[in-house]
Amino acid sequence: PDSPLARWTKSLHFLLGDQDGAHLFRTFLEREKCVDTLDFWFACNGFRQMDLNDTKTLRVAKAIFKRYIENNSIVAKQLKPATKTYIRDSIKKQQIDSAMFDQAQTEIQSTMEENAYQMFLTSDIYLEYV
Amino acid sequence: MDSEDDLLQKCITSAMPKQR
Repeated sequence: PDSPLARWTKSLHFLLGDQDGAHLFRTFLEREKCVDTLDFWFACNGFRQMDLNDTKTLRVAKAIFKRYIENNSIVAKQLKPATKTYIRDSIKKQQIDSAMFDQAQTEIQSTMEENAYQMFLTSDIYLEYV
Repeated sequence: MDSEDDLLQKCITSAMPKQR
C-alpha cells in the first residue's frame, strides 16, 4: 500500500486528510501569506458537522462570515460575488443550513488545487520533508 | 460564554485530521 507521503501527491483531499500533511501544508501557506484559505476550508468542514438546533451554530456562521467573507481577505477575493451575497443573505435572514458554505468551500478548494497545492508539491518545505 | 473567535477556532480544530 502507498505510504501517507505518497498519497499526499495524489490529491489535495489526501494531503488534508493526513495530520502531518495538513500541518506541513499549513506551514507552507503561512509563508505564502494565504493560510486563511486553509483555515476557511477546515471551518467549512467543521460547520457542516454542527447541530443546527444549537445556538452556537448561528454564531459560528456569523464568525466565519465576518472573518473570511465580509472583509477584503484572500478568501473573499477568491469567491464569486454571487456566492458571497448568498451567504450574507442567509445570515441576515438567520436561515442557517449545513450546506450554506459548500459552494464557497468548493471555489476555495478549486483555487487551492490549481495553485497552492501544485506550488506546495515543488516547494522546499515539502522536498526537505520528503 | 465563548467569544465568536473561540467558537470559530473550535470549529476549525474540530475538522482537522487526527493522529494516524
